Amino acid sequence: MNIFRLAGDMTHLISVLVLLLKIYATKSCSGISLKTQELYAMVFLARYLDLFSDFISLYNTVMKLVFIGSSLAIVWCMRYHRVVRRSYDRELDTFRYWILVGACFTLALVLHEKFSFQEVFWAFSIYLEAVAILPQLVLLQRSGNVDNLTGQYVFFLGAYRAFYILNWIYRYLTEPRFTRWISCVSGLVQTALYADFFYYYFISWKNNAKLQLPA
Amino acid sequence: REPSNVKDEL
Repeated sequence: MNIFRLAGDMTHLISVLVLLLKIYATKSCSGISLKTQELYAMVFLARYLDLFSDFISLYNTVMKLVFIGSSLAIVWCMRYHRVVRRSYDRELDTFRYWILVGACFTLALVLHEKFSFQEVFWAFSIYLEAVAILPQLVLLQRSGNVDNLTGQYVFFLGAYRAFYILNWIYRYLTEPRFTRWISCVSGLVQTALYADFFYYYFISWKNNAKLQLPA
Repeated sequence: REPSNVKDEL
């Protein structure tokens, strides 16, 4: 484990904590896309099928459980919590995300490291994670105003991706046989999707102003 | 150990 990987995992964890904090403290999920959260729950369930078959480290196992548990908890809150679900921006969150699921699964059937149940679902989860933020970005764009915690949530998610790219560069240079093209190419696509958001995030931060995305 | 086949990232 190198410092970039650790920084990536920690910013990922912080993003989840920020989102849980927002929902818990404000009892509101306004500005949060349920579709993106459902996609993340699918991503973690599909990727961590190896949870009980391959033990890597206690750290890995705990983090996997945290990501599966938190994503399911967030989906549950947004759908069923008596108070929280009322603030869900249903009419703005209309991204047809089943197209993403179908496209990613088809791609995983074609492009994978090995044709096995676990490997196809692993590739599927990598492709789906790359595009899972799209419903969230569309929702932010539509609502225009972004509250602080929601902005920070997306910022930390983007930071997590950026650190993972540094991690891969580091591993590529230090580990002779590190070639994981599926992760790396998907990771680059995923990080690129945040570029626009980062641009406006830094502008608002520089001007000390509320984050606003252009319509 | 085959580093490239171990899914050690999250």
